[in-house]
Amino acid sequence: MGKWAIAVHGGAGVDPNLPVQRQEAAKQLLTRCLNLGISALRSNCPSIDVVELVVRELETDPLFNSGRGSALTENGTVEMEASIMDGPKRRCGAVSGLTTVKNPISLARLVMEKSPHSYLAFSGAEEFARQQGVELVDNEYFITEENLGMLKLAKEANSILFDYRIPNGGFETCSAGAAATDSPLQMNGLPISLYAPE
Amino acid sequence: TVGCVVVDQEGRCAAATSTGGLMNKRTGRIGDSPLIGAGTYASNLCGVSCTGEGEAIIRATLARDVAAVMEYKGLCLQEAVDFVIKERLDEGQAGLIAVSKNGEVACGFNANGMFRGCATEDGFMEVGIW
Repeated sequence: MGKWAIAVHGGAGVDPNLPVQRQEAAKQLLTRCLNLGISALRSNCPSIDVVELVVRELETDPLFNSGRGSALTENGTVEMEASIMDGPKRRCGAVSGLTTVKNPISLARLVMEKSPHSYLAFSGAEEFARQQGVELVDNEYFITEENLGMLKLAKEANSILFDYRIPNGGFETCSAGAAATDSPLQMNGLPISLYAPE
Repeated sequence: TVGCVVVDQEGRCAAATSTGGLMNKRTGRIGDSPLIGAGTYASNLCGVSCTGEGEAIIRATLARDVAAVMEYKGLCLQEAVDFVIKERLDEGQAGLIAVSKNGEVACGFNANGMFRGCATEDGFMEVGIW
């Protein structure tokens, strides 16, 4: 019998000026999710069940960029994506372009287990979700006031913002606009440097 | 982006990643998170979930590379994580979490911070940002 281990993350690239109380809120969420996973492991749940369980919890809390609290598209909507992989036989499932599925990671698992495919996207993924009977919500469910404010800033700066996931109340964020002219390379009409951070 | 990697008492590894993507992104933009081998990977050796500069993670097949250097270079988990973060990111910024079939847990990042937490059956537990 081996020993279990678990790790979680809530994203890389953090606002260096993140207020202490926001840092504490993030740590509390990470701790809660770790404890959730640890309880499941102590109950002898298999690893594939535990990763889905923990990521569902992270998707439901609006603190990080997934599920509720997801970053917004240029149109002010949410499009989510997720993937899951089971090591022993390298089974995998992935989804992209989701707009109404409350927990994308669970749909990714259903792709892995209930379809002959590995990856479904956009209308095909949404149709599969309806067929599988997963919980569906309006796109507005995923949108938070903080992210609406971040999108507004991004549009004013005409850039794609760094994903400082927990915004300061004053929305003191950086955009990559200042570095926009450093490289002649462009992608989608914008300087490549704008895309550098997630 | 959020993610979780687990190895259970049977030595089975699994990995999962979920995200809303980039703020102000074009509709239809797909990042690294749903791409097996880039943002997520698990095998009989390890489980990996990545986050950060999506396009750099895709170029590096970052998650798969952790497993590959363990297989082909014989590195242990932390050595493999350190290697791919240092050598494979091609000036991009990213981070990852990983577990091995032997009950090890590791993380690495070259960004200024990554929200992360890890725990092992031995009683080790850590939550951090910077």
